[in-house]
Amino acid sequence: VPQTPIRAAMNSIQQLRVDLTSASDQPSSNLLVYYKNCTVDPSEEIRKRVEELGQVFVERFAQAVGQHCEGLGRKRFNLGAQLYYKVMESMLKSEEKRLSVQNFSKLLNNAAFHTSLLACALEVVMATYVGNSLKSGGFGRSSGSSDSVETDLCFPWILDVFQLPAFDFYKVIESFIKAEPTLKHDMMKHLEQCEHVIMESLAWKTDSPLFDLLKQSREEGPGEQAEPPAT
Amino acid sequence: NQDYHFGLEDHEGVSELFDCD
Repeated sequence: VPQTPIRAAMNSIQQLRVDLTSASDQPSSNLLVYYKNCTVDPSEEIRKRVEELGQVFVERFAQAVGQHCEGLGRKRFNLGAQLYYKVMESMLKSEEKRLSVQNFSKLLNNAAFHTSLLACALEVVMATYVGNSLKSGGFGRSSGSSDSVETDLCFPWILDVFQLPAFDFYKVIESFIKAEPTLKHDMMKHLEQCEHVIMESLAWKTDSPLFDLLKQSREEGPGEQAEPPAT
Repeated sequence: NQDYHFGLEDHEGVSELFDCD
């Protein structure tokens, strides 16, 4: 049966929920083991951050969509938190395998990492609800038509809500896609488009951490030799 | 997600990207 955009979006939403049925909006036992292996236990900081960011998200969602939608915002956020913990666990498993390390104290106590990961998870949830934003003639916006308010909650709305530098969000995208193989193709494409928007413009705004990185690499000197020109 | 352009090298991951290696 050919799918209308709405039907496709509804299926994606249902699929996202199915994917996350086993996930909880609290850390799993595996995650708690990683937390305990840290030199500095990050559990309390993570719990507090999720709670605070949840409050900010729900408030901004209600401001954007309407006060009567606060419950809806809370549901969206909880779905995002489920995806956040699910992907975090998957990332740590692959990092453990790659680095043969079990103590992720620095990473798990890094606020930018957590905020970026949660923002990326929420971006997937929001984009799923907006429907096939890529097909609606633009990046979650249909040009000139009377958008539903929800289309304005697509990227980069979440960066403003969390006051998150775009470049930090950019750093988590590829690992997110790698850690979440069940991510729907259109969501992967949406995150890829986020990367393009960030690299084309958002990462070059003043105060972007990208400039610090460029300065640092220049100070460290040439480092890796530039590749010789192809013969 | 095969047609995503993975660019990270094998020695790169979130630990390195967030300077936590």
